[in-house]
Amino acid sequence: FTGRGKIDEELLEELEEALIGADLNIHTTMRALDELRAMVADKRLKDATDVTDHLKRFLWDTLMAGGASPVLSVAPSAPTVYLIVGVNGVGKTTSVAKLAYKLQREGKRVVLAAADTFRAAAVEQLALWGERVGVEVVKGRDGADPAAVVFDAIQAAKARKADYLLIDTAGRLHNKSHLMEELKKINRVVMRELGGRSADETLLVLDATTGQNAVNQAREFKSAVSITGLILAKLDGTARGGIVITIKDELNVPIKLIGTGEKPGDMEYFDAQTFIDALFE
Amino acid sequence: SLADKLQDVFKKLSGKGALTEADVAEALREVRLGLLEADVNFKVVKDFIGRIRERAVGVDILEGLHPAQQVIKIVDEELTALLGGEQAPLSFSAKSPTVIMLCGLQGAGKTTHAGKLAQMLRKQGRNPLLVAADIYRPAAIKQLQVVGEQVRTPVFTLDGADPTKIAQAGVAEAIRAGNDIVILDTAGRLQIDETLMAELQRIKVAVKPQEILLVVDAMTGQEAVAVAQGFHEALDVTGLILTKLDGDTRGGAALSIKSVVGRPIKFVGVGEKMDALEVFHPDRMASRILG
Ligand SMILES: Nc1nc2c(ncn2[C@@H]2O[C@H](COP(=O)(O)OP(=O)(O)OP(=O)(O)O)[C@@H](O)[C@H]2O)c(=O)[nH]1
Ligand SMILES: Nc1nc2c(ncn2[C@@H]2O[C@H](COP(=O)(O)OP(=O)(O)OP(=O)(O)O)[C@@H](O)[C@H]2O)c(=O)[nH]1
Ligand SMILES: [Mg+2]
Ligand SMILES: [Mg+2]
Repeated sequence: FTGRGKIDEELLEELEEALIGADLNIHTTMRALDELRAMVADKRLKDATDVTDHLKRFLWDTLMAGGASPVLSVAPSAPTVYLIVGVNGVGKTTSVAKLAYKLQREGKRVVLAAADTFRAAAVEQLALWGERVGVEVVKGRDGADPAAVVFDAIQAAKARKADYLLIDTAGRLHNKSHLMEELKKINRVVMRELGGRSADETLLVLDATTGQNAVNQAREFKSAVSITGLILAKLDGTARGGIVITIKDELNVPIKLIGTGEKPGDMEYFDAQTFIDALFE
Repeated sequence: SLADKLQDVFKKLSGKGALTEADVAEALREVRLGLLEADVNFKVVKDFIGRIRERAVGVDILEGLHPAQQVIKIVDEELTALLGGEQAPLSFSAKSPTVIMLCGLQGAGKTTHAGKLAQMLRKQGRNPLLVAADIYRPAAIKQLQVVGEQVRTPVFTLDGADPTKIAQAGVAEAIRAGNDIVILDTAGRLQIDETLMAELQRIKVAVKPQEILLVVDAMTGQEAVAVAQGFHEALDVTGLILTKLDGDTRGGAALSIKSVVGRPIKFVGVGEKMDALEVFHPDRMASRILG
């Protein structure tokens, strides 16, 4: 997409395919290309490199709008609480473990809450991760109310003077109202136990292989428990996760972290430029 | 919906006659947008639109049938035909046990569907054995054991062995214990992970599965084609299970994969419980994709 080649409709089609192929929303893509066509018509873009650079700039502006930053909020007084949510199988439990590992390596004391009391061996999975990473995991009884586990975990985090409490929740499809109600209840317990403030971050985990449905997920989770950021997992695969650009554009949810594998260290803070460059590779 | 959008496109067409290229071009733009919004892969959309164009141009606007309805009808028929005319059942091997191997990306729903298949087969009077060959994911074996209890099916495990050895020992155990089906759960993996894809190939050579089912999340986007091709080229899959269709995704990945891999979607997952397994209906999937 670069070089002194001339700008023609073929180049624009190739760019459109690159964006759609990366799971950018078709309307976001069309808007971007219409803007390029207008600039080409006004002779404001000279060659193929110019066009690609401008397109990348357009995407970068979208991702960085409103001063979006991957920095995670910290509470005025410990513990800082992060609530991790999302649909089934996207990578929540693994992301909680990786984030715990990252924070711990920054010298912080971390406690985990195993609030998925529903799925087979969910608590065991997080408990094993806790052992592996070296952080305490607060669990409830089998089939216990997730809100009760969250309550216990907040008390434990305060008692241990933990810097961070990360809450792993069960996967839930956003169109299942009883499951979204359960999540709202967990959120209310967090707010009550933190003296009226919600979790310092409520992070929605998205699977990078997911297409347009990710926008529905973000919209529904945002309206249920106001999402403060995205974790885009499985970016080590071939999918590009371009849909997060539309989510940022339409719902103003910034991307905080990316998951790049299944080992504890496979998580990085989101970098917009790296992400955008990868869309065109 | 697409039907409404096409009604708008054809509002100006009145009276009898044939659909011209110009009429059809605008309608096809709407169909293309609709399919891309539904996550159908853009190359698959291109080919599909070509087929529709051929069928639609020159079609007489039939008495009493609005041109929009006619185009919809053509699109729906083509989509249903592409998704697979008739239902494709599970095939069983002449020599027992029939081995069914599940594979796919991380988190697609393999372990859950191993349990669902076991339950379905038990209800059909079969005697399946679940084999836990995921040695990587923390508590994966425990997860299959809990699932096995839920569906009253024994789970074979082998400590300290690699997945190929586990699969072989599982089949040997099935023969010994008289199980007529082996359902093999494998670890999630990326289709670009050469080491792990080679592992699946070794398992295939070792236990010669009758069915190699690729488990795919229905909300998969454009990458569905590359993923399915990767697994298919390595293993020659025999069918697919499309999961999490109880969500609200349009499920265009179904069309992408079917047109590129050509193997039938045998089952769909419609929930987290062990009874949430249905046979695939191409016509229902077609209307879902069209929105
Ligand atoms: N390659 C890769 N795999 C990942 C990544 N994150 C998670 N996974 C894998 O995805 C699968 C599902 O991860 P989980 O952490 O169990 O997902 P979850 O959202 O907690 O799932 P549920 O609790 O069942 O809804 C596991 O096999 C993980 O190892 C990632 O960044 N890259
Ligand atoms: N709602 C819904 N959830 C499902 C369905 N199938 C699986 N799940 C859920 O999706 C998540 C992942 O399922 P798993 O069976 O662990 O997926 P997997 O492919 O074995 O994952 P890995 O072994 O890590 O690759 C779990 O939370 C399941 O309960 C389905 O059809 N509908
Ligand atoms: Mg989990
Ligand atoms: Mg599994």
